[in-house]
Amino acid sequence: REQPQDHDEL
Amino acid sequence: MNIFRLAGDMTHLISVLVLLLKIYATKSCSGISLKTQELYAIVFVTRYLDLFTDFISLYNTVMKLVFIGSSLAIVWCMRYHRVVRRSYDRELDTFRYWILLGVSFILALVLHEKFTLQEVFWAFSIYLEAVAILPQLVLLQRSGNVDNLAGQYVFFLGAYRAFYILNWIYRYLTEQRFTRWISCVSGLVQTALYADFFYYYFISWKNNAKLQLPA
Repeated sequence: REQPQDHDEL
Repeated sequence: MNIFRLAGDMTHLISVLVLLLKIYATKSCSGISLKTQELYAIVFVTRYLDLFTDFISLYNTVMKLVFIGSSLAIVWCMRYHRVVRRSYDRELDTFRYWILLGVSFILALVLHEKFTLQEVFWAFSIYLEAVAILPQLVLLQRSGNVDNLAGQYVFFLGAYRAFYILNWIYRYLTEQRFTRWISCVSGLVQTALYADFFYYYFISWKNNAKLQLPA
């Protein structure tokens, strides 16, 4: 379930 | 989340834990650049401004807290711990890192995804991370042979970003929209900076000799 967030990476 | 990103995050976590272990177990920070640690603390604080506003996943939040906490703990230890601070190579760790801060910030003002405070600081942290290792690499060059924990720290740090490049390739191939050009280009520059270190690290590992970096 990937958020549409642009910055879902650390 | 894909295996490359998870491997990258775990390698990054290991690099930080190796460093904390070195400092805690040996009560010494010889060979470690305080300037690089301070730059990393700035990288994490400016990148995770959305820590309390955007909840992405428990994993994401926990890892952000671990990275911010550990980087600040390392900086605190190297600056104020009465035993550890004595072993800091102050006269060797003289990289003028204001230049790195200034260039990264100016670049972030020019190149970002959206002109908002959070996005400019996010881009700033991405650019800063790419060059944050420079004071540490310069310190390793100056202190000649690398004691193995400092070398391992840099090795894991380089490996983490290399895994992230595989992650970006994977996401580029599997997701219809790819909006990570800033991270991707910056990550390539970052990994390239480690390339020469990796070369000497591999040579020393192959010859089973102490790592000798050319002065």
